Amino acid sequence: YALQGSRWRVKNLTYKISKYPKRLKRVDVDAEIGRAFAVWSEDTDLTFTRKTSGPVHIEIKFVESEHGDGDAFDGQGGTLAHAFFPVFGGDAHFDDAELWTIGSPRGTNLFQVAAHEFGHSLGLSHSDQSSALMAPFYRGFEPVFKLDEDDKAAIQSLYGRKTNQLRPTNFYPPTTQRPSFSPPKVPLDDSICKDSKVDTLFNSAQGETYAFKGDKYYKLTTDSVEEGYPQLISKGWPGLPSNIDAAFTYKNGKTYFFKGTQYWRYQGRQMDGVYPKEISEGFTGIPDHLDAAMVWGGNGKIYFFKGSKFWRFDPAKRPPVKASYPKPISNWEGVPNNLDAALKYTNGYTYFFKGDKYYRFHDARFSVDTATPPFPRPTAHWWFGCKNTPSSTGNIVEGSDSEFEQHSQIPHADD
Amino acid sequence: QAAPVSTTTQAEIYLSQFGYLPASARNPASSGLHDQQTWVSAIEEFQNFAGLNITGELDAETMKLMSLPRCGVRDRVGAGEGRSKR
Repeated sequence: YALQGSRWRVKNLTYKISKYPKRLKRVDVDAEIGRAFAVWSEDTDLTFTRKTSGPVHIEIKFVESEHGDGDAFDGQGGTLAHAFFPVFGGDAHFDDAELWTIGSPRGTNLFQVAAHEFGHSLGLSHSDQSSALMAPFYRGFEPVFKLDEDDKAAIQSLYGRKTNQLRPTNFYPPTTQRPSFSPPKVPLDDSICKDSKVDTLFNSAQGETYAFKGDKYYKLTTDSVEEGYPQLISKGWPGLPSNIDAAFTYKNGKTYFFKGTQYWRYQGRQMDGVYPKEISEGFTGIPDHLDAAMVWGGNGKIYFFKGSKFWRFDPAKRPPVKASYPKPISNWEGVPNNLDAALKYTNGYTYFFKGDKYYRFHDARFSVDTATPPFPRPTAHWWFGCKNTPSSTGNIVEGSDSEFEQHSQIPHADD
Repeated sequence: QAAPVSTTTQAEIYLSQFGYLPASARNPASSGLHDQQTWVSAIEEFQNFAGLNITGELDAETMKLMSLPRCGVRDRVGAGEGRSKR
């Protein structure tokens, strides 16, 4: 997915249909537009309230040809609709030359197009995932709609996860203390707690998160290390050496590991060909002895970090690294030099690790997140579930909510 | 009826409309003035984004996809006319 870079400061949004389509009944349009907004409130705390007059956040119009915004519609087919990002007002315009239909394979399905356009109204750009609602091309009528994981991750990266779901009656109430029957799991081999500096962290294609340190690796749960870890890297990824510099999994599902001047490619746990190869051969323009690497959620491109510099790598481009790179890491506001690891986590946030601390990066604001307790935070406690770890940032109390539970909250009131 | 994309000029307008070429390419007076490398790069970028084979050529498959009904918002936000957020 891709984010435009702006979002609404509030989660309770209003909308108004100020010009209805000529071929559909108003009551039907109201219902379809309501359904289309509901797509985005399913997995977030966003709410959408229809108003019939007065100022609203998102104004919806069905218009034809030139309609005042300089981006004229082109008749049936071609462009179907467009919408403005939050920073430009969020309004959505639909080409009324289209044959808008409801629940029919004829014409153009209003619900599908409206749900897509409202994604723009909320801050999402077009996705290059063809299965995503935010892919730009109309796919034809789909009788059963299901929001793609790509879209879910996108909207949650801007507005957080849903927090107001009805919980089953036997669900224990929210508390700042962990329930006594579910203590945080501390790794049996707690060396990672004593020294939480890692070599690299990465997600597998299946969405599992691994931390590599020396000759061992740890599989992470949402708040600690899974039981039975650490294990030897040489057993988990046969042929892979210890002391890896950097790793990431690309959208092709393959995981790349870097060490010194060489890199290895794996499909799952199997080496994907004859490796190692020289970084200079497979990743032209990227230096050796890297500090960290990641696929950034903001644009899906690969970023490499070393010392005080970073490089952007786009395999589809020739050359894959633009002449304007490397650039200073200080461009990533709040991120330090000499990183150990970088990770786009499954919750949509980007994390940077250095020494025994980590930083959470706010993609949309393009700076390290502000939160309580502040970043950087101690990695041992928040990622490995270690108890009583020293905290230079303070305010970390035993049993406090985990990093990942906090993501279901509104990150900041002042965003 | 919106016309399908079947010529280089139409493709040029399309690529400019959706952020792969500078907006000036939409102006008939300046269309065709960009160099070959810019053109190939724009086609490749569109093919990559759309999940097509990256040939750098305006082939039938590429024109077919360009002719599909679609959203009018640019694929490359901030490209062409202005600076991206970063």
